[in-house]
Amino acid sequence: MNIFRLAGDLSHLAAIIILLLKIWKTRSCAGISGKSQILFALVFTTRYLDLLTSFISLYNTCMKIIYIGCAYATVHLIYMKFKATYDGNHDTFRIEFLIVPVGGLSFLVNHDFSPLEILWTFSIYLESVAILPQLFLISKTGEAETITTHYLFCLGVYRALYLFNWIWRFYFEGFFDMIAIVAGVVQTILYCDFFYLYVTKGEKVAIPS
Amino acid sequence: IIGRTRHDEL
Repeated sequence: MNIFRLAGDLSHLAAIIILLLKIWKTRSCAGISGKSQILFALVFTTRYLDLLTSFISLYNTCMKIIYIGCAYATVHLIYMKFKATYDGNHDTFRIEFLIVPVGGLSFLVNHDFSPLEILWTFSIYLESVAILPQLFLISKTGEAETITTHYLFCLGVYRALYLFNWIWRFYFEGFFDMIAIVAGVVQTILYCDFFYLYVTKGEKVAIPS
Repeated sequence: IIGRTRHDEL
């Protein structure tokens, strides 16, 4: 564990909690892509199946359970509790166009051809593109609420910090995981356009379509 | 270490 990794995890946690609280407090999930949230729930579910097979640390186990729990709570709020406020008309990204190629790729390029490992690989690839429905929704509606942009910022910062974590681990531990690194770079690049707008425009962000 | 199955990151 290094400072980049810890800060990355906390930024990820902050993003998830910001989103949950936003929906809960405003009693509305307007402007939030339910499809991205379904993809994140799928990402956590397929990645953290190792909760059942290996123990790494108390920190690791707790964070995994919190991430999974929050992901499903968010999906529940969007599709059940505050369904009436859900922006279904604009949330029209076809997630099968992400899931099918990502599923195929995880069968072809993985560290080990075993069920758990393929699912882990699937989750890494899927996470890298899971934000696309959300960015698509913002480009369709033309703007995002301030709190939504904070959520996206934290989510982008999380993967960027992981990149520094991997550089650190390569130098000090000789460890590198090519699949995670390549996917992490792709994921961070997807946020770059957003980062630029967040920093220059501050408050309200509109992604030009 | 490349590609271990026991992943310690989140």
